[in-house]
Parts: sequence; structure tokens; C-alpha cells
Amino acid sequence: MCYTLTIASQKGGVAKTTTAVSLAGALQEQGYRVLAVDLDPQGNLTLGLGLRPQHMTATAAELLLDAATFAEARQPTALEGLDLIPGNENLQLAERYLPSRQAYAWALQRGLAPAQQSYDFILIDSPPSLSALTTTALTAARLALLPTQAEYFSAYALKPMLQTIRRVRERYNPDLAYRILLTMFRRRNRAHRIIRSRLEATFGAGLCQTVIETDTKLREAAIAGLPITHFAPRTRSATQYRALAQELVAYVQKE
Amino acid sequence: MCYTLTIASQKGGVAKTTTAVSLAGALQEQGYRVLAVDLDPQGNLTLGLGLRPQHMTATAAELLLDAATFAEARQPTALEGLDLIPGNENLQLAERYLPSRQAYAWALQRGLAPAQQSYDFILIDSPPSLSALTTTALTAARLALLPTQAEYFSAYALKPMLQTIRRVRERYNPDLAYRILLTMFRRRNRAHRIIRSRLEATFGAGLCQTVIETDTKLREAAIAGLPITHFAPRTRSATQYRALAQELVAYVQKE
Ligand SMILES: Nc1ncnc2c1ncn2[C@@H]1O[C@H](COP(=O)(O)OP(=O)(O)OP(=O)(O)O)[C@@H](O)[C@H]1O
Ligand SMILES: Nc1ncnc2c1ncn2[C@@H]1O[C@H](COP(=O)(O)OP(=O)(O)OP(=O)(O)O)[C@@H](O)[C@H]1O
Ligand SMILES: [Mg+2]
Ligand SMILES: [Mg+2]
Repeated sequence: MCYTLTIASQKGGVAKTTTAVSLAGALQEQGYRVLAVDLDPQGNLTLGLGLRPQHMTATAAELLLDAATFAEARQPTALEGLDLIPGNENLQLAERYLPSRQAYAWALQRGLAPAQQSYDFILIDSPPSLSALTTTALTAARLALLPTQAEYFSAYALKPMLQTIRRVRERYNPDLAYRILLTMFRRRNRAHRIIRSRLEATFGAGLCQTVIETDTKLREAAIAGLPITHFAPRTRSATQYRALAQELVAYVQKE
Repeated sequence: MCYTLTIASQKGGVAKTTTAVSLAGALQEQGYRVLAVDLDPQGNLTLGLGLRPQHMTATAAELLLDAATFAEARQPTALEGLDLIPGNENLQLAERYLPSRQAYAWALQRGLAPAQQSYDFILIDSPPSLSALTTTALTAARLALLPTQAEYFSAYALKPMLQTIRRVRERYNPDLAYRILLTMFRRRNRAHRIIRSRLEATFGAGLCQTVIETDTKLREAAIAGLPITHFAPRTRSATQYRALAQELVAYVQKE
């Protein structure tokens, strides 16, 4: 019984990739079999799990364009039970040619069909855009996790994202739910606390209970190519990402 | 004698827009006539200068697709001598349909031709991607200013960006130069200092002398819809962006 989450935001640098890596680590640590999917031409998720995007020949791009099978694209990582469909600049081609294909929104869902038996969770990392790659990632998911900073430009980005989610529900995926996740939060910053209470008022249960605060250790984990849960297990961000994993597992189990 | 700068990075959240707004303010303050161009569907530059993207009917998208003239697209801002070509979600369509057009890389250059007489500087803000919009923005520019954080994923993004710049030089714009700008820098962070010295060693004069350090006031300026130079003139970031403006003006004058 595989559950697919897409981590998405067209706003740049809001910790989409960091959330994908950290959540993958937290879920693997609890014994779940996890597949991470890198849909960003930058290949940051691939880097964050210790692999080199430029060395990958069968990536998510080839999977989307039917140029490689799931088995060919899947890579193991240093962590048992955590596998990866890598991403690299080839995804730029996928982004450009996907819209001209038949039923393209379903391309990722189709490509990931073989994974349904072998994993408990699929986590998809998206690029900072509201384009073809993000559409196919949202179409393949049960839940859209939307990392958001308590910042003006980031909060402004929620409206177009929710419109996109609504469109995906209407046309392709009526079961798509969403949760907003506050990231890079600074509890001592008054503006952050104000924006947080406004988001709580606006979104209520649509906002994750768990909040991820700033933690410089997360940046070091990326260099090490490991999730924070494994790189620095006792740091605050590792604890918070574990709490997020538990919150999402509880949500999934109620579904 | 108009000088065009494109602010570009496919990495998200590295202060492209913040740099575009702040630099526009610093140049306007020194008496230069400045045109800001918002090429990001998110419309953050438009927001950062106090306008509402959703109310704009003639945007950079219409200009690129020949659906509006320069005069129709140009908007004044609250600051005398600082005008804006706004951006909004219409740019998503431009992104998609531009590549199918004749000589599309020149689309922005053509659209901005009427501006050459009326402005001293044109500043173009790009989206976090290496796609059609960024290509046309680089083709129109004399200088590509590349905001970069002293962070792993951000530094990794430099190589594909420089490859893109090389391609643009070979095919369209041989005079395109670049400068890397360190942003959101934390001088007390040892990893930041280490990454900075590595970038200095690798890029030498290709790295701006000016470094922009983190300053929470910059986030408040965005809410006010004003450049930091006008919103909080005595803050460190206002001083640093003024220094950057001077450094770039000196560079331009030597050209
Ligand atoms: N909670 C945090 N505390 C401190 N630094 C963080 C935190 N979360 C992420 N970062 C750092 O912020 C930067 C941006 O994060 P990340 O790359 O994950 O964002 P993103 O949304 O995936 O960006 P993009 O839009 O480019 O894909 C990275 O350098 C990352 O290490
Ligand atoms: N020097 C700084 N100090 C503190 N905060 C900053 C600084 N520069 C930018 N910011 C904040 O960081 C966030 C990201 O900045 P910004 O939106 O300008 O980046 P960007 O590269 O344009 O992002 P995108 O890739 O989404 O276009 C914003 O909330 C901004 O206010
Ligand atoms: Mg990312
Ligand atoms: Mg921006």
C-alpha cells in the first residue's frame, strides 16, 4: 500500500529538497521502504543523497519520456531501504517535450507504477516552477506537501500553487490533498511569528502542526550527502523532521 | 548609452529579486534612469516595487510575444526615474511558446529596443530556471550578475549557469560578461567563510568585491514595496547594495 507525496513550491529556496531528503531519512529510519524521486534539473535531491547527477544515465527524464524502465532508472543509496530515481539537466528536455505528449500529466504516475509493490512511501522533489514537471508530480501524488517560509514572497506564492492543485484535482487527480509546512522558521523573529499566526488562521488544519526551524546543521548534511536524521541525529532539525514524519504517517493511516 | 544587466540563477531563493530591487534603488538614488524588467511568472520584482502583478494587463509576457508595445507595458513606480515592465503568471505562457518562435532568444532585446534612449540602466530579474526566459534575458544583457549563496547547492549551480552563458555567447551574444555576487552571507559562519575563499580562488576578478550579508530589514522592505535604500537607508544591506552599485558603475565605465 504505497503512499505518494509530492513536495512542491514554485518559490525558490524554501527547503523543498531539504524536506524531501530529511523526510526520506526519517521514514527509512522508522523501517519504511522509501523511494525518492528527483524531478528537478538541478539534481539537488540526488546530490543530497550522496549521488552525482552528472554520472546518471537513466534518470527521471528518461523514465518520463519512456526512454528507460523503472528498473533501469532506480538507484540504491547509502541507506538500506531508501532508493532514488535521480534527476539531472536531462529533465530540462523532459520539461520542454512533455506537454506535447499524450496524457502527459500521467507520465510520472505511469513511470512509477512498478514502484507501488516495492515501497511504502514515494517522495517526489519538484523544481521551483508551476510547469509540466510539477503538474505530472502533483498528478501522481495523494498529498502535496508545500514548504513555505514565513516570508512575504513565499506566502504570496501559495495562492497560485493552490490554484494549480485545484486544476490538477479537476482534470486529473480528484484525491489530491495538500498540507502547508512552515520551514526555515525563526521563532525569535517577530515577523515570522505574525505570519505564522496568519497562516494558522487562514489554513487551520491545512497547516502542518510540525514547524521546521532554521538549523545550520542541515546545510552540512547536504555536503555529506546524508539526511539530517543520519548525519546529526540529535540536532533540533532532525527531531523536527522526525516529528513531521510521524505527523504524516498518522495522517496517511487515517486516510 | 544604456547598459543592461540580467540577474540570473537557476537556484531558488538566492536573492535574485532582492538584488534587482535593491540595485534599482541604489542606482535611482544616484540619479540614473533605471528600467526594471520582471521576467519571473511569480512577479516578485513587481511586488517588491509596490505594484500588484495580478492587476497588470500588459506585462513582459505580452512584450515578448508582440502582443503589447513597450509604451503599453511600461509602468512608473513610486520612485522618480525608476520604471518597471511588470511580470505575472502570463510569463508562463511566454516560457512555453517562446521557443517555437523565430529567433526567440532576441525577443527581449527587440522588445526593449525603445528603452535604449530613455534609460541609463536596465535590470532584468529572471526566474529560477535555465530555460527560454533566462536565455532571452541573457541574450539581451551586457552583464550577467549571478547571486550565489555560500552554500553547497548554490555553488553547485554555478557550473550549469556558466555553461549556459558560454552557449549564449557562442550563439547570440559574444559580449556577454558575468560577475558572481555573494548574497545572504554570514560572516560569523565558518562554512560561509571557507566557501567564500574557495570562490575567490576559483573566480578571482569574476567575483564581485562587494558581498551582501544577511539583513532581516530586506524582508521588511519587500512588504513595503520599496528598495532597501529608500525603506531603511542606514541599514547595513542598504550600504552594501550602494557599494555594489558603485562597483558595477565603475566596471561599466571602464567598458
Ligand atoms: N531549516 C533550515 N535551516 C537552515 N538552512 C536550511 C534549512 N532548510 C534548508 N536550508 C538551506 O537553505 C537552502 C535552500 O534549501 P533547498 O535547496 O532545500 O530549497 P529548495 O526549495 O529545494 O530550493 P530550489 O527552489 O532551488 O529547489 C539550502 O542551502 C539548504 O541547505
Ligand atoms: N541579504 C539578505 N538577508 C536576509 N534575507 C534576505 C536577503 N536577501 C534576500 N532575502 C530574503 O530571502 C528570500 C529569498 O530572496 P529572493 O526572493 O530575492 O530570492 P530569489 O533568488 O529571487 O528567489 P526565486 O528563485 O524564487 O526567484 C526573500 O524572503 C528575501 O526577502
Ligand atoms: Mg530543490
Ligand atoms: Mg525572484
